[in-house]
Amino acid sequence: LPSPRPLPLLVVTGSGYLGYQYYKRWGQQDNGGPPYLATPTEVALYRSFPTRLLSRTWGRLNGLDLPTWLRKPIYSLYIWTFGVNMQEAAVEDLHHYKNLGEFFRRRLKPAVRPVCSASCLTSPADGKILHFGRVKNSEVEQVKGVTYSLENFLGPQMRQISVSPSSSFRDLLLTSPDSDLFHIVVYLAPGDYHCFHSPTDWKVELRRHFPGSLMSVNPGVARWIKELFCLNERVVLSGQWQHGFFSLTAVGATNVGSIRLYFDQELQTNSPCYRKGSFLDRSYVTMSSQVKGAAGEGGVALQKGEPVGEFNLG
Amino acid sequence: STIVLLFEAPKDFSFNLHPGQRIRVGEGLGSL
Repeated sequence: LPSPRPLPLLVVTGSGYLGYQYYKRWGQQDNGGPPYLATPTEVALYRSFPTRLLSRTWGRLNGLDLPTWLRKPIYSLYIWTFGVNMQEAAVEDLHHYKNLGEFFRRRLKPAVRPVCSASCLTSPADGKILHFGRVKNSEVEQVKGVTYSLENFLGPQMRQISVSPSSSFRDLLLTSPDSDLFHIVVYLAPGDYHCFHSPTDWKVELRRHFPGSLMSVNPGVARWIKELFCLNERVVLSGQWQHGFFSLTAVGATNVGSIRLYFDQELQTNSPCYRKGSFLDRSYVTMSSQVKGAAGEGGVALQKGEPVGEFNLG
Repeated sequence: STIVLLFEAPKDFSFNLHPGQRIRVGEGLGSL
């Protein structure tokens, strides 16, 4: 018998082992076991992939204008693949969109998203509710059973200086002993409308941009990687609403790496280089009133349902 | 991509949602 070649043997045994690991992992998950979390090595391996470079390349590719005859077939394939509802789009004619990036930023007809007047809090985006509830201690659940640290997610708070060191991070955020901290996670799938709106009447006082990884935020990955939302690039808007502290955070992902704010043209996301663990603050409290919606000394006032920003390809 | 809302509200605030549900811009999320 010829001696077995090492490479095919390695590939077969390696893929067999990975297949077994995968089966064991998801089998454990299916029968209600605790979620299988990625090991630090697996996370480091995933983060070592050049997802940011991939994302920017993907964005450049989708910024290239398509010839008119190619637009309908390309966008129709995207519509069919991701279940896009073009009847709701402000412009239904597919030839109108010069490239896929522009198609991805499509606007909707105003009448198709009425803002609920009975609720003090409305959805900021189209998508799927991944998780919601009360924040216990200072850990937030990204999906059932998988948590991340509130402090890592929001970063240090200015009030940290003025209260006793024994206060928990959660206590720092609360302005009244009669209130609690709540959270909700909305996942936007590739076919969803990707602009986000103000979920209530509030004033944005601070924008904190955390450059970071651009791993997928697909629900399966959110179940697998703890602290995913603290590792990915994100923009945290924080301020006050009628009941105290309020924040809206847009978290980027591999194919949707860029985040834009309509009232803050200075924001630049998914830049080629950044320092790990760093963040960049911009206070709107001292902003002059020339900015749209700025309330002068009080920050940027947003009305419930008002368009705030958008995710872009790349 | 993902949007995360973190906010302070009175203890009797309640969500009218269930996990995995589809939601659209402007739809009510909860009430006091």
